[in-house]
Amino acid sequence: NRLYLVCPMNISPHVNLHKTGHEVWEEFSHCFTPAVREVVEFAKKIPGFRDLSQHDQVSLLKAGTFEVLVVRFASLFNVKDRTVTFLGGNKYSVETLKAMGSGYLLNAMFDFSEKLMNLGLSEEEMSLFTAVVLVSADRSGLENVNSVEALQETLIRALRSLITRNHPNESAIFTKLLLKLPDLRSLNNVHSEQLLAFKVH
Amino acid sequence: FSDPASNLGLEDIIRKALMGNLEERQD
Repeated sequence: NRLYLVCPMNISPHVNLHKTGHEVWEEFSHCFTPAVREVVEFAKKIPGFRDLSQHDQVSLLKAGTFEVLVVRFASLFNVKDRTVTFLGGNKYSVETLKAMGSGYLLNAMFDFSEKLMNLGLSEEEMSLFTAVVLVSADRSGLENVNSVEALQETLIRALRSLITRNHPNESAIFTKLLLKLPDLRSLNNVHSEQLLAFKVH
Repeated sequence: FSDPASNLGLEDIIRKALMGNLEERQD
């Protein structure tokens, strides 16, 4: 009869069975809402983002928030120790989390985080990459795809020039970064499926 | 819910944050 909400945006994976479904969801939303707000604040600072229509800003943020959070919180996944730190500060081993029912997504998150951290990006590079991630989110429902594509192109060009300048002998880094975009989309899809399957009664 | 973003109330949070809702900020 145990219930777990295995998401590091949560204080802890343990769900108090004495709480109602609404209370459980409410508590979880207190954890992730500040993180979502941070993503929005970050988006507002991306040059050109505020020039998109309000509808397209919301659409991109709805589609891309999870992907941005995966990048921003990649360091919660400690590949060396095989632990995940939850927002409450506690660390949980992979084995413990697997016993709570997490499977493919957990492995995929570790794999993604390890590869991203191995690139050793600076704060500025990571920030620009995160901006690219957001404007590369799923395009369905956008009013003006051309504007979003133009913004994406500008940001990708800026990222390439920054990476080339900072790592003149490592031309593969830029390509590796771009290849992270489809990886993030896959993680997003798996996460969405799990979210839909999660029901609090 | 058929949309995970709706499930999380994501659109509402995003809209309020985009508009810079004063009440939300005070929270």
